[in-house]
Amino acid sequence: FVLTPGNPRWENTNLTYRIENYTPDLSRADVDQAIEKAFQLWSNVTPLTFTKVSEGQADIMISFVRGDHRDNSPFDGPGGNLAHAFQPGAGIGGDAHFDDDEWWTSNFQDYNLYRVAAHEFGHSLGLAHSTDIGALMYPSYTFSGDVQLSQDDIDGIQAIYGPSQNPTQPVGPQTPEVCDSKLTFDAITTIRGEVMFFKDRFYMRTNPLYPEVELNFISVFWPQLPNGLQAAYEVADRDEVRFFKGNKYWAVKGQDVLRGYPRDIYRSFGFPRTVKSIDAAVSEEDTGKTYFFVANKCWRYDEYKQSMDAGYPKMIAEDFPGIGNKVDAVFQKGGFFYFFHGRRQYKFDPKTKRILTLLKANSWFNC
Amino acid sequence: HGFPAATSETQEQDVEMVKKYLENYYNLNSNGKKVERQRNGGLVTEKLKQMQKFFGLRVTGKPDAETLNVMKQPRCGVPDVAP
Repeated sequence: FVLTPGNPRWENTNLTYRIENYTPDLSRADVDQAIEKAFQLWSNVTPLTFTKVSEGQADIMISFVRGDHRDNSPFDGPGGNLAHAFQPGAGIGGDAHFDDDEWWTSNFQDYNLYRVAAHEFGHSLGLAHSTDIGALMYPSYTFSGDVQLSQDDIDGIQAIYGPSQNPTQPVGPQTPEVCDSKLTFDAITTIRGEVMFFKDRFYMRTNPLYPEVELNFISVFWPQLPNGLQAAYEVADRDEVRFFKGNKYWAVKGQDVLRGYPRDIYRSFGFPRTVKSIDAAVSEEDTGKTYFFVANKCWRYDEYKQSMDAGYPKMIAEDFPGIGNKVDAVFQKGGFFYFFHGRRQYKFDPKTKRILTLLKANSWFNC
Repeated sequence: HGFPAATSETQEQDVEMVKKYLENYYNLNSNGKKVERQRNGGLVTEKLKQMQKFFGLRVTGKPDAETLNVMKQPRCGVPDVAP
């Protein structure tokens, strides 16, 4: 996180705000609610309180304007610059302006007013932009379905105003650090020749032409997918990737989520209802056999026959000796299986049923 | 974004976008005579590196595909660096 240079802050922590005008894109009630919820995010973790006033000068004046609105920071029409806010202080200090050439929404369509307001009020309170892509105070607009302060945002605002009086201090999600040796994964899959790693709300992928690991929100590609995916695998000859969470799964083709999903794993794959979720999955391209890992067991599904093979489930150790009795994630590359459990990764040869190498989970990230 | 990840060459209009982005968010001042513009070239590279560092991109000083991709994303109007 970054504090605004000069560390401006409100000495009086009981602040007032006033919505000077309303965008025609939303009902007044929706605008009021988005603004109120955005302030609540910050008051939940600090001693700050926010009271709405309907007339006169409030500490934080909120308005919807377009183009040059005489604050020496003109807006730029649709897209690009969405909104801005001023650091704590008298007069224009703390005020937030929203570009009314944008389309403001209360859902995941661009641009969610609650999400942008939460960011701008961070500026009104003394925060500058954060370099943490998972933080609300990151400069670029991303919307991953829910609006919440990340731990980075909480640390930043509490550095200015201290914690709230709540007996239990709220915590926020941490953004994965790709070179953190403690990094573990929720799911991993190949996709059109690349490998994508999933953790919480994020994906990570490497690109042969670009050494930096790309980390961003899963919603950048598939806004309909939930966070916290549990398993994923690619059926390459159908150019399809399947994502699993709980007893549901989704199928995507590139960036498109296929219609009619999510479906349940019982009807589609024939799992018994005792199976509540899948830990990991991988499909062997040359045999069309897909292995599902559930606790200490594995199931084998035939993609051509579209049914489970007889004799399954088996203990994982029978088909994959040496990789332990729990799998977090697995993918296939170059004819080998790469199994992940905690910080460990096993390179496994399915033909000889032998572990070839033991690696760190994040060995693919050139740390 | 896309599969596989896009890698494109810089187009003419991208050059203008890069300059505008750096003026808006990285205090690249836009005035200056010919000579200034030369220096500006070095200044643009320096500001581009500052932006790439902020966004965790490879710091090349050149507007590569990933850098242009970030610059095209809608964002907050407050600069990323102190005035």
